Amino acid sequence: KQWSRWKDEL
Amino acid sequence: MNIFRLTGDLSHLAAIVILLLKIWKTRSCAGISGKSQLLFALVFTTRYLDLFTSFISLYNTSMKLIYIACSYATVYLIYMKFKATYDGNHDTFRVEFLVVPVGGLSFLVNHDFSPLEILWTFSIYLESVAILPQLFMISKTGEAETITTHYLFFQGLYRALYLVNWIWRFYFEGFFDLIAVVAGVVQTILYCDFFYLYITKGMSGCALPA
Repeated sequence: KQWSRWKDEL
Repeated sequence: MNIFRLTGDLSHLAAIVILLLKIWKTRSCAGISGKSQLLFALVFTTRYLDLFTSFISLYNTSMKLIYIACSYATVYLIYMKFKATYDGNHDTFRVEFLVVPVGGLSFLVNHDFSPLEILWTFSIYLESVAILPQLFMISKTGEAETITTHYLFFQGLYRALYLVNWIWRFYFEGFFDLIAVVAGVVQTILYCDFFYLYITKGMSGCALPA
């Protein structure tokens, strides 16, 4: 899918 | 990492440190909403559980630990050490009206129905409205100490910078996180009224139009 969550952000 | 996200993180760190120092130095939490600080502590607790499951970078881990430590220290100062200066009569926002809908929504709209992911989603949704008790308290008292307005400015600026970071990452990395972006837009919009006052009136200690 074209969006997924960023896991490297605070 | 890009300059917008780095500046955003530093702005967020500045806000957290400014508030903690203000309470510690003045030995008073007058004008500060303890409820908002409780919500922020809950936001960090539910979002940073991945501290135990994944290591991303020293920066990431250390910032998360700093945020959690400072937010719990702030809550401790407000509700324990300087409890006598806590203005409970004006900090009356019904936070259950925030936590319950946000809790429900995080079960309905999330990226993955797993405990860590639902807790992360809960923390994203909660953060977007966590400042409401503080803004509500300021509107009730009709004034804000200068240092409190600086705290709010950096607190609001951080997520606005994250919005730019997400545009940057969409353009250069080609994907985006709809949940974080929508919640981030809502969060930043809630500060717009305050930003207007902060910039036009300088808001340096002057009474806010109620």
